[in-house]
Amino acid sequence: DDDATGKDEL
Amino acid sequence: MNLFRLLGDLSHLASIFILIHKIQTTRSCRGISFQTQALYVTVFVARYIDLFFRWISLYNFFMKIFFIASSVYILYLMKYRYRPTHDPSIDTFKVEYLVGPAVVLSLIFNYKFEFTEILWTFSIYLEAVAILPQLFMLQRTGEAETITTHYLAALGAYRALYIPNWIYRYFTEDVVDPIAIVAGLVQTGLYLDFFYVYFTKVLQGQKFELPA
Repeated sequence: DDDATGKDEL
Repeated sequence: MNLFRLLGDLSHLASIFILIHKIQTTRSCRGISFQTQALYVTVFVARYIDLFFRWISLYNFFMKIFFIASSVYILYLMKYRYRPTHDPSIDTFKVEYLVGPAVVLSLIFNYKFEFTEILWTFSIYLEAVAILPQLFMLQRTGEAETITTHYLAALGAYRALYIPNWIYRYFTEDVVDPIAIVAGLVQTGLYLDFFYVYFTKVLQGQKFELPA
């Protein structure tokens, strides 16, 4: 689950 | 998206424009480490492979495309267009010492043992140390063109700004990404010496020169 990580960062 | 994150990304964008501007106006890539630039291409390609399977936002999409395209363009400028101005004899850091440990660490410390997840982790670890060949080169020559130091300062600021961004996200969104945070702290730490000289010399109007 990506929701708790910073994968929306560059 | 918060202000720190946005300023960080803008600083990252600015660093790339400064670098391209430096190469094109001086018609030279003197003082720039090809190895560091090649590592950045590796970092972006490994991390942004998620363009194919993870949609985040239009902002995120265009930034990723820009970072991949501009980093490849910089390699092209260095390798072909201004090749004679690049001196490989001072750009001698052994990148294997960075890529190897990044591969091993990403296989051990990751969130999930899956191919794309490991690629993402690898890119985070590799980015943390990708600036080392450049800093090593700076150390060796003991000086840098002012524009090159502005490039490095903008790149370092991008990383430094991500730190308050994580603190902010911890409190407002409950997002904590230990891999990104630890690697990011290491990465920012590598710039401390550089920042010291940048603030005490370059911003006072002096040339960037290291004590002999």
